[in-house]
Amino acid sequence: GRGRLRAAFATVNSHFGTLFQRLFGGGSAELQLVEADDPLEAGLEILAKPPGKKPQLLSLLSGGEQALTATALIFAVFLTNPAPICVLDEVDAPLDDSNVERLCDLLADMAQETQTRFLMITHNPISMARMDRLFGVTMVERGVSQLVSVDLATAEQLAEAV
Amino acid sequence: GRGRLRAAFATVNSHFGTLFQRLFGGGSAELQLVEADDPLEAGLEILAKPPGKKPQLLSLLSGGEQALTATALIFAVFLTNPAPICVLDEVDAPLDDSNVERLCDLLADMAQETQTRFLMITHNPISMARMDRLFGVTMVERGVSQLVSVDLATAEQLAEAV
Amino acid sequence: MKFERLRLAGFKTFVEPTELVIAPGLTGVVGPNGCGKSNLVEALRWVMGETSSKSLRGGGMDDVIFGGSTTRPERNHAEVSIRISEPPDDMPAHLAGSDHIEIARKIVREQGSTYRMNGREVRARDVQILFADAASGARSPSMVRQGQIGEIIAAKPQHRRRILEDAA
Amino acid sequence: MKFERLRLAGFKTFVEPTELVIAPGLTGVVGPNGCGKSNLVEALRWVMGETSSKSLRGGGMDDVIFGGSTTRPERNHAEVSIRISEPPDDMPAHLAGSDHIEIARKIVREQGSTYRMNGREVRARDVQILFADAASGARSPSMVRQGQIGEIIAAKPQHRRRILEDAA
Ligand SMILES: Nc1ncnc2c1ncn2[C@@H]1O[C@H](COP(=O)(O)OP(=O)(O)OP(=O)(O)O)[C@@H](O)[C@H]1O
Ligand SMILES: Nc1ncnc2c1ncn2[C@@H]1O[C@H](COP(=O)(O)OP(=O)(O)OP(=O)(O)O)[C@@H](O)[C@H]1O
Ligand SMILES: [Mg+2]
Ligand SMILES: [Mg+2]
Repeated sequence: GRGRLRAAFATVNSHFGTLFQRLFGGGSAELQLVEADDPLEAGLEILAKPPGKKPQLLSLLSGGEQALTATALIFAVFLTNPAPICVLDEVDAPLDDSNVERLCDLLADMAQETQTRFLMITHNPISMARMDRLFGVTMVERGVSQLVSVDLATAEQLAEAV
Repeated sequence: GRGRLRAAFATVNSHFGTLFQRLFGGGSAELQLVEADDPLEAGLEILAKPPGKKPQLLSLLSGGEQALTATALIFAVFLTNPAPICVLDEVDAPLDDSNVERLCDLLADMAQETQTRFLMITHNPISMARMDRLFGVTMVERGVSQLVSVDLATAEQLAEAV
Repeated sequence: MKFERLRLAGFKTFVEPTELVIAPGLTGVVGPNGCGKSNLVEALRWVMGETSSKSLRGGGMDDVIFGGSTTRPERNHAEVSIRISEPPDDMPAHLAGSDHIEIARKIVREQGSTYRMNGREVRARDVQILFADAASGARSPSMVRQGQIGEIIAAKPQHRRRILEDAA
Repeated sequence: MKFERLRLAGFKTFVEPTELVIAPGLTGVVGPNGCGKSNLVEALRWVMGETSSKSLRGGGMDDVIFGGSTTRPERNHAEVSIRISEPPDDMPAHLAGSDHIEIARKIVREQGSTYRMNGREVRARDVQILFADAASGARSPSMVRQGQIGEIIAAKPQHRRRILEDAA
C-alpha cells in the first residue's frame, strides 16, 4: 500500500540522485510525486540539473540528456532490488561518446558490486570495446539467425555486414 | 479532397517502393490504405519485405528495419514535392553501419537530383565522414552554445568532448 | 540465483538449436539490423513466463514459432530453456537440494505451451514465482526492451509512477 | 528558392550572435549531448513561422528566449533571421525584383514576436505563405525533428495518414 510505495520512493530517489551524478559527471536530479497527495494516485515527475545548467523538467532536456536521465531512473529501481541478470537493448543509441564511456563505467562498477550478469545489445564501437566478451548474431542465411562468439575486430566488421 | 489524396497516395507509394529498395539494398515494400473505403477516413499501413524475408507489417520488423522503412516513407513524401532545405535530426541513431552507408548514398544522390540543401545532425562517425562540410556545436561555457566550422578529425574529438 | 546458459530452437529467427552462455560481468551482443538480437532477449523473457504476445511483438503466441523464410518452411514448435545455479531455498519438493535447475518452455502451434523444471512439468505460475522471488522475470525492471527508454521519457507522470511500483 | 544563411542571437542556448552558412550538398552538425544542435533546428522552424511553443519543447513562446545559465542572467529578447536567394515570383510589392530576402523574427519577453522581410514589418501569414509555397516551412515534411521517426513507427494507421496529406 501507501507505506511501501513511500518507502520505495525514498530509496529509488536516493539511488537516482547518485546515479544521475555518475552518469552526467556532476549536476543533480530528484524525483517528485506530483498531481495528488496520495502516492497511489500521484504522478512521478523528474527534475534534472545537468552540470552548469539550470534545473529543468525532463521534457525540456535534450534527447541525449533525457535518455541518460531515464537510464539513471531504471538503474535506481534496479539497485533497490538487484536482479541476477540485467538486459539492455540499445540504450546507448542517442548518447555521445563521453556519455557512453560513463555508462560503461557504471555498468562495470555495478557488475562488481551486485554480482549481476549484464547482456548489452549495442551498435556502438565504444560500448563493444568495454564488454568482457562479445557474441555476434549473423544472418548468413537470410531470415535465419546464428550466434557466434567474436572478438572485437570481428564484431566491428559484423556490425558492417549486410 | 478525395481525388488529391488518392493521387498523392499513388505518387508517394511509388517513390516509397523505390526508396525502400535503395535503403535496404533489395526487397520490396508498399503502402496500403486500410480501415475505411474513403481515403479521407482511412489509415496508412506499411507492408515491408526486407531482402530474403517474408513480407511483414511495420510493427513486426526490428527496431532498425522500422526506422529505415519510416525514413523511406519520409523521403517518399519529400520527393513528391522537394523543399529547398531538408533537416534530419539524428535519424541514423538506430542503424547499423551498412544501413548508414546506404542512407548517406541516398542523401548524396538526392542532393544532386533536387538541388536541396541538407542539414544532418548526427553522432555517427560514418555519417560525419560522408558530409561535404561539418559544423560543431560546443558548450565551452556551460549552458551557452557556440558554432564552429570543423574538419573531420576535430568533429570526432568534439563528439567525445564532455 | 545465477543465470548460466540460454538454449533456444525454433524460436523466431533462431530455427537451429542455439546456445548463449551467460558469464559473469558484461556480455555484449552485436550484429546488423534485423539479424535477431532483440529476438534473443524475447526468448529469455518468454522462458521466464511472459504471457503477453503483444509485448513480444506478435499477434498470437504462435508468432514466436519460426514462421519460415524465403528458403525454409515454417516450423511447428519452439523451445527455450534457461539453466540457473544457486536456486532459492523454497523450491518445489522434487527440486529441493539441486544445484542447477533447467527451466524449459515449449510451444506447439495451436496447442499452447508447457513448462518444465528439470524435466518435470510444472505450472506457468511456478516458473513466474521462481523468477519474481529473485527480482527477475519477464516484466522485471532489469529487462530493458528496445525503445523502452523512449517510452519512459514520453510517458505521462501518472504512467511513470508504475516504475516505482516495481520497486515497492 | 535557396536557403543561404541562418543568424540567431538570444535564442535558447545561442546567447551570442551566431551564423550558420547553409551551402549546397550535405552539411553535418555534430557535438555532445545537450550542446544545442536541436535548438539550432528549432531556430530555423521558428523563423519560418512556427506558432506552437509545445512543438519547440517549451511552455510558452517566451521559452525560446535564453533563460540564463549558472554564469549568465536570462535575456529579454531573441532574434533569428534567414537569408534566401531566388525568391518565388509572387512576392509582396516592396520585395518584387529583389535577389535576396532576409526574413527575420524577433521576440521580446511578454510582448510577443514580430516578423520582417528585408527590414519591413510583415504579418506572420506572409512568412508562412512564402515558405509553404516552396514546400518548406515549420511543419514541412522535410524538417525531421529528433524522435519523429519513432513517432511515425508508433503512430496508429489513422494518424500516419496525416503524412500523406502533407503530400497532397
Ligand atoms: N516467428 C518468426 N519467424 C521468423 N522471423 C521472425 C519471427 N518473428 C520475428 N521475425 C523476424 O525477426 C526480425 C527481427 O529481429 P530482431 O528484432 O531481433 O532484430 P535486431 O537484431 O534486434 O535488429 P535491430 O538492430 O534493428 O534492432 C524481423 O525481420 C522479423 O521479421
Ligand atoms: N530558453 C532556453 N534558455 C537556455 N537553455 C535552454 C533554453 N531552452 C532549452 N535550453 C537548453 O538547451 C539544451 C538542449 O539543447 P538541444 O536539445 O539542442 O541539445 P542537442 O545538442 O540536440 O543534444 P542531443 O544530442 O542530446 O540531442 C537543454 O539542456 C536545455 O535545458
Ligand atoms: Mg533490436
Ligand atoms: Mg538533439
